[in-house]
Amino acid sequence: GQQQAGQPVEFNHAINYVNKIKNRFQGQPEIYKAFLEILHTYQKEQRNLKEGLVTPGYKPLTESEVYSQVAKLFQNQEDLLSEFGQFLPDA
Amino acid sequence: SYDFTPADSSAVFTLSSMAMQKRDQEL
Repeated sequence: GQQQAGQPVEFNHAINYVNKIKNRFQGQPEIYKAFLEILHTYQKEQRNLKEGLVTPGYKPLTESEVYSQVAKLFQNQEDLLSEFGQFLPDA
Repeated sequence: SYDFTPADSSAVFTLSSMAMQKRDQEL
């Protein structure tokens, strides 16, 4: 496999970011849940792509679609959204 | 200390792999 060992900088940034979102949406757990769901879907599709499990006619989520879905969730949280952009390969 | 559920950890994993991809692209 091409699995990379955890890179401390990216990993720590991701931990801090997820923690920040979790705290920010403590009163709105459905928003946090939806965020997790978007990432989960993206991750699952990336894995399928790598393994060649492509369903004909099915278009997996692109990074910009992930970004726009998250943008809808984080409407009034510009700081969270711009920080999210720092994680995306080509947002 | 953080109180992370498996779903939280999965999000951390996804975000950090995205960030690593981004870094690889920028190199």
